[in-house]
Amino acid sequence: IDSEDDLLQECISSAMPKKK
Amino acid sequence: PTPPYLKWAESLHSLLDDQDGTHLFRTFLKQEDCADLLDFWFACSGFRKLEASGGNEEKKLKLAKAIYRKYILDNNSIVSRQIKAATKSFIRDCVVRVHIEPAMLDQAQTEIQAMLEENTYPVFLKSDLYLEYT
Repeated sequence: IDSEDDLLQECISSAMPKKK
Repeated sequence: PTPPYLKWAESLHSLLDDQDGTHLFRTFLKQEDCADLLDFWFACSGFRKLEASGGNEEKKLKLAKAIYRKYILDNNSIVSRQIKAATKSFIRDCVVRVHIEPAMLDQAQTEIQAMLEENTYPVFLKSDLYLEYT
């Protein structure tokens, strides 16, 4: 389950805007 | 130049395109106990990005399942309650039949986005949190 949560977090972070 | 926080008031997209804006909006949603709506919206974008980048099929399936289980499976969850039954069963079918495609979460993301645009985003713009920031 942990790795599934990590994968989800990684996915959310990848789509969030980065510092400009 | 226009300060970023004024741009945030132009549209939901200008808000979600800015790191500080997204952070403040998420803080607001967390106070309202609905940060999952935004997390789901970003998860859908991240899923599409991963899909578009090609590569690891197993990872895509695992991610699609994770998103389904966390946000959609429980009909009482805040995200699930905002998504149409037909959209949910379409996603469920994709996961169950291992038929993973880039657009499989698009409709659900659109429905959540409409909800954010009509409800939470306008409320955010009138919130103390946003006003204090400006």
